[in-house]
Amino acid sequence: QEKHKILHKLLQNGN
Amino acid sequence: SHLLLTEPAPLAANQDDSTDDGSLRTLLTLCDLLNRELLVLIGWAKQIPGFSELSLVEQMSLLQSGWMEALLVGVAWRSQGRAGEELVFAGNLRLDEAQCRAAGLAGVYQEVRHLAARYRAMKMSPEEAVMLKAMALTNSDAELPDSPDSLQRLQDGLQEALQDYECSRGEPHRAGRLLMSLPLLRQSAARAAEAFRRLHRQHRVPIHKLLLEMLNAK
Repeated sequence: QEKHKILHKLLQNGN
Repeated sequence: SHLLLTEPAPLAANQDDSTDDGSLRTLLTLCDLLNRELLVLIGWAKQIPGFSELSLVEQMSLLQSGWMEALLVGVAWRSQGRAGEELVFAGNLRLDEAQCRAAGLAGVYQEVRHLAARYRAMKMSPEEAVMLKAMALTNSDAELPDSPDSLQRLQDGLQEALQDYECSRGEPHRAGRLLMSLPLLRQSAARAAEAFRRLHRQHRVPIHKLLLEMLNAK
């Protein structure tokens, strides 16, 4: 998941 | 109808003016548009009934494998117009075959035009377009580590909605016709992703971080 930081963040933060 | 309501407004391209090279400018404009569309798509995915119930790993996996397919449904949908010979990435970003070729996207042009012709031939409705987008996004062949029950429920729900919609129009066979266009969509998406990766690696075309992350995810 470290490699997919931005997607991870976007999904987690509710955009 | 829920998906139609949550369908985001179409984005406009922001013309890149960082270079005098026309085809590079086109490509940079396109990459910027795709990056913003991707951002919108990630937000939209959460509106698909059942998507938010999936684990974070599953959500990531679906988006990583289906994002280009979902975006290309939109491009092919917009490119159906008349006997148009253009790919309509946005209202203000329409590329003909020569422009696509000059930008290194000749193969993408052929495949997405093919897809647009197919949608046009079946007179795809807006309802079908959003269903297809949602289905493309949730039809990953990636191996998912978590329990697949919630994903199965999500897929079943979409299929049921599509069947209901087509039956209500008195044309139940259209659901199958729509699903049969998915292989061409997947093939087109693979070609498009490969083209952008190649442009980035071989021709050093700068690509936004999110778009690059998704291109390299698989």
